[in-house]
Amino acid sequence: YQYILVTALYMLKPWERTIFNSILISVAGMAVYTGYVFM
Amino acid sequence: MNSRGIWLSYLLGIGLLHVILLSIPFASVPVVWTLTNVIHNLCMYLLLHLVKGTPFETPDQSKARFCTYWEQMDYGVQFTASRKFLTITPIVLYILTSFYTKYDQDHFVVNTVSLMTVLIPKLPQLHGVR
Amino acid sequence: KNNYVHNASLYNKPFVEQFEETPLFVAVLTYVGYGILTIFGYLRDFLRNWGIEKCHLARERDEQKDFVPLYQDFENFYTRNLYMRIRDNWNRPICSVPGAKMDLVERTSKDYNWTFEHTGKVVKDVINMGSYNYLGFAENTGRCADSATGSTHKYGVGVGSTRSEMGNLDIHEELEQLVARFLGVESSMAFGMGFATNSMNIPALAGKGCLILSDELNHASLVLGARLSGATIRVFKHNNMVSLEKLLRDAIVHGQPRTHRPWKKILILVEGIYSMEGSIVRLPEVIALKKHYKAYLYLDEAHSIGALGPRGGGVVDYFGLDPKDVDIMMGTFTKSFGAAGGYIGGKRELIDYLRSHSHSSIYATAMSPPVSQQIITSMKIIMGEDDTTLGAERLKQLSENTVYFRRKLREMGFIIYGNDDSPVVPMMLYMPAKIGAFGREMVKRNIGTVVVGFPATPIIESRARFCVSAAHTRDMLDTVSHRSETCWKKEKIKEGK
Repeated sequence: YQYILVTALYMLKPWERTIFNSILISVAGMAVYTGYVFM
Repeated sequence: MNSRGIWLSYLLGIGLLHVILLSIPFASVPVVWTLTNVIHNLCMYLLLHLVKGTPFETPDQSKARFCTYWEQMDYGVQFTASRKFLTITPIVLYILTSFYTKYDQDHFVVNTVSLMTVLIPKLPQLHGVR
Repeated sequence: KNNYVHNASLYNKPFVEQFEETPLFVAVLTYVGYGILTIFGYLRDFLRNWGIEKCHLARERDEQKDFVPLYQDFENFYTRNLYMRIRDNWNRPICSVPGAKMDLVERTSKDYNWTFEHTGKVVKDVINMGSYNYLGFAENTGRCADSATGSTHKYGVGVGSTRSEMGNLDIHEELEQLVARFLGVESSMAFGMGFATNSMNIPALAGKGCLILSDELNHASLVLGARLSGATIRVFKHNNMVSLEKLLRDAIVHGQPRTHRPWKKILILVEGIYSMEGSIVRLPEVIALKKHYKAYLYLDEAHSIGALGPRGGGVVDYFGLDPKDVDIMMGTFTKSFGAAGGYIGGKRELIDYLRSHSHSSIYATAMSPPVSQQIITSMKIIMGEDDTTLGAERLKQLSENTVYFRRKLREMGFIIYGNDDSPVVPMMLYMPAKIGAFGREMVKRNIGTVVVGFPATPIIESRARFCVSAAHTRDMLDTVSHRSETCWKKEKIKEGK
């Protein structure tokens, strides 16, 4: 609840939240992967 | 652009953009820096120098409707702190990008053209010029 | 940061105002929230433009595309992409008198607030913390209602003409004499609309070659009136006397731009209570400055008349000042008298001049008699001319409720803005989503509050605004503060330092 309030996802429709969360997760995944490869 | 924390948020936004691009596995560091520079300048050009008016109703009988964000800032007063900050930031980003692309010629041309697109509209001589 | 008083000797009581600065971390997260909403706003516009998403908005037909656009596309961006998402918090229909408690008409929306439907149910006895009802005169029973009913039978509801033609009734004369007595000025004039009292009379008072010094947070009616007047407008920082004095000095030293002729007149526009900030004007200092620099003072007491001062005489009474020091006393009957309309009070020649030059007295139909009667009755009650102490009791009740409620919220850790004696209590929410969440959660707890966000407030200062009333009982206020606390814990709203 705090997460959707702070990021204002609270005001978005479910499908918009899904878009945002999938982008966030994919970017985080890419960052972890690239960080791992880089290390 | 004068309210508290907006400059910090803007710099964090550039940093976040760079980290997102950096996390693309197959992108090299020079490409990432050039992309950061170009995307930042593109967004800045669109938001500050292309879109006109305000995204909400203003009580000034739509006087601001034909002005860009850059022209509306600080009621049109030139050389304010916000204007200086928004002028210097793309230049610093450009210098950093040139350094990280090892002054490669192709990158240099792309980055220079991109920088000019956000510096020229900021000149006081071009205030209100279409 | 507490705005310390620079000239404490001018004040007859401690003047404490608090405006805690937005924490940097919260400010950055607020911008992040607006950034995400803007990005999704552009995405939605894109989908609407390409017909992927149904567009509920009013738009030109294809045949009209070549004409000048009727609907300002970008100017509507914020309304359709941010406000729409949480607009169920605003314009809620009520089906009772907006007193201490009210009944809300329940409504739902199947398409994310584009359209609403009534469910047929009524949410009963919602504690009303949103209405301006400082002295609790918003009642449909009691002396005011009876006298208003009587005058409806006697005069009818409307007046079909303007004051300068057939619309000047004896009840208006009686009202204006009473208002003049209440304010302690020579003469006064009443208007049927509060907003118009400002926007239509300032152009009669100032014009080309005049300078208007306006507080940056002045109400839209003052801004509109100043703009319509054609005078030069300069804005000083909110309630900041250093900024005001600097503008006054510059105005007198440099005169008009280019010609440097002296200004014909300098008019200072301030409000008694700023309804979004909860702050009270530093009137003693403003009067000292106006006397020193020979400027005129226009004081808008829309919220402070009836709500401040031992006699309810507004901010002049609150500071114990002489009403004659204020050149133009303006105020409205909406907030403390359970009525509508506005008044201007001052010297006789000023009012006579306005009677013949004001847009409202020439074009606007006169104030409705039942409304005038409501004002007369409630004002007499406040002045104690009805042989009861009801007015004094309500004034005392409002003052106690205000101090009690503010202190309670502050003890709980909320960030409260404004003056300790102001019945308008802004509570800071900051992030855009918390505006919608707080409003909804409070209605679930049977409390009606007003939530306000950008662009009506600075972008990082969204807030809920409680309006305390004399009609609120102590346990109502306790209920509101406890339930706000549960909301606040659930949403983790920022705690005050």
